[in-house]
Amino acid sequence: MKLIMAVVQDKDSNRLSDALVENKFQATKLASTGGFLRAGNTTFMIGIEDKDVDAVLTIIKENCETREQLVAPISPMGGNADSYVPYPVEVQIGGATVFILPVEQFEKF
Amino acid sequence: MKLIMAVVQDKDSNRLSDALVENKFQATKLASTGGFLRAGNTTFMIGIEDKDVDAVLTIIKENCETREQLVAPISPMGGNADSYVPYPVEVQIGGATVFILPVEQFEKF
Amino acid sequence: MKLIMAVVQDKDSNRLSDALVENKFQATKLASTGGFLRAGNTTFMIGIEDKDVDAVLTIIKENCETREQLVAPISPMGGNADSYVPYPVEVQIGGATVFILPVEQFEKF
Ligand SMILES: Nc1ncnc2c1ncn2[C@@H]1O[C@@H]2COP(=O)(O)O[C@H]3[C@@H](O)[C@H](n4cnc5c(N)ncnc54)O[C@@H]3COP(=O)(O)O[C@H]2[C@H]1O
Ligand SMILES: Nc1ncnc2c1ncn2[C@@H]1O[C@@H]2COP(=O)(O)O[C@H]3[C@@H](O)[C@H](n4cnc5c(N)ncnc54)O[C@@H]3COP(=O)(O)O[C@H]2[C@H]1O
Ligand SMILES: Nc1ncnc2c1ncn2[C@@H]1O[C@@H]2COP(=O)(O)O[C@H]3[C@@H](O)[C@H](n4cnc5c(N)ncnc54)O[C@@H]3COP(=O)(O)O[C@H]2[C@H]1O
Repeated sequence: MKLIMAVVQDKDSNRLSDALVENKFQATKLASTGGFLRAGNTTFMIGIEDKDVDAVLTIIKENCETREQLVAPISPMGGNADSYVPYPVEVQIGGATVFILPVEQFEKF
Repeated sequence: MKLIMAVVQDKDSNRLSDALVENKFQATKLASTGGFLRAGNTTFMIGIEDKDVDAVLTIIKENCETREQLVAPISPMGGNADSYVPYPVEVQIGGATVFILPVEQFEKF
Repeated sequence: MKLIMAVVQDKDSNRLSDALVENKFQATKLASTGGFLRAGNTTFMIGIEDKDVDAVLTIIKENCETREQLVAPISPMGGNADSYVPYPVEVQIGGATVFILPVEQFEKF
């Protein structure tokens, strides 16, 4: 048993949920926020058998897209106001950031 | 040290919190959503000593109930509209889905 | 690769986010609730290289403060109404509760 924690963009959340249900994989969704952009995103928690890891990774990859986003810098990082450039910069946000954790025990009550 | 991630129904959330506090087990609650029913549920994150795993599993089992729920199918899963049956179906929702994760290091600041 | 789950007080959440960004550590934030005080707090999920664990623990320690809070007991724990003392008690809330989990596989799509 493994527990997958996958951070995806909100825009892909429903499509990924549907794809997981169609392939009979169960999941739980947690509302989350990105540390850098402070924008909402979705963290999927997916408990699966070891043999299904590759199949689920493929489903995540096929349903989550990389996107560009224009961001007005919030504040002078590192604190030096002189280096502060107020122009918006383009940031690329990946489709999914995925951590696969070992599970020692699994129970359903 | 182990970290328990337990997905329970919202209806049992306060009762489980109380039972954990009475037994001196600390926990953190995360608002979550079920991948299939898209209904709100609660994910408990409970860090415990190895020796307490069975005691906490018993507390979860005794305070979380299985329930039936009538669900109007949201959309034709798998995409084939002909197989779409609009009648509500009965779905059984378990009391708790529990993952026990190994913890390599624990700190309190 | 390790996954750090750190429960911190809401008051320290932005300061910790800023410090992580300044040090080029990526993180995701989950809104959470304390099992005992039932007050909102923040759970940080931080995926890092093994070599960065100590640096990130230091950043958490330096940006999260212990605080005292006066709490009016919500209900007679353990059920015995006679022992119920309605006076507020002082509870100390730690700066951070931190679990470091092993990661078997990490992917970015
Ligand atoms: N210091 C910095 N300077 C310049 N650009 C920066 C930066 N930190 C992040 N970015 C960029 O901003 C995007 C959004 O980051 P955010 O933290 O809001 O949202 C993140 C975060 O919620 C999560 N995430 C990524 N890596 C993580 C990690 N190691 N641990 C925990 N969560 C992570 O996945 C979301 C998407 O991450 P992704 O890497 O695809 O995309 C990132 C990255 O391309
Ligand atoms: N392996 C796993 N990984 C991560 N989270 C997990 C999980 N297994 C269960 N969960 C979480 O626990 C909740 C209850 O699951 P349970 O299997 O008892 O109860 C389920 C199950 O009996 C049923 N169900 C789920 N998927 C189904 C499907 N494809 N077809 C028919 N019934 C399904 O609907 C109930 C509610 O499911 P929902 O997804 O809304 O809510 C789920 C989900 O949030
Ligand atoms: N092993 C663990 N697993 C998962 N999450 C954990 C955890 N240990 C701590 N946490 C999380 O960290 C928050 C702060 O815990 P701390 O122990 O510093 O500060 C605690 C503690 O000093 C005190 N406290 C907790 N349970 C108590 C009890 N049964 N009797 C008296 N005081 C208690 O109340 C403060 C706030 O607790 P609260 O539950 O609202 O909020 C907790 C909880 O969300």
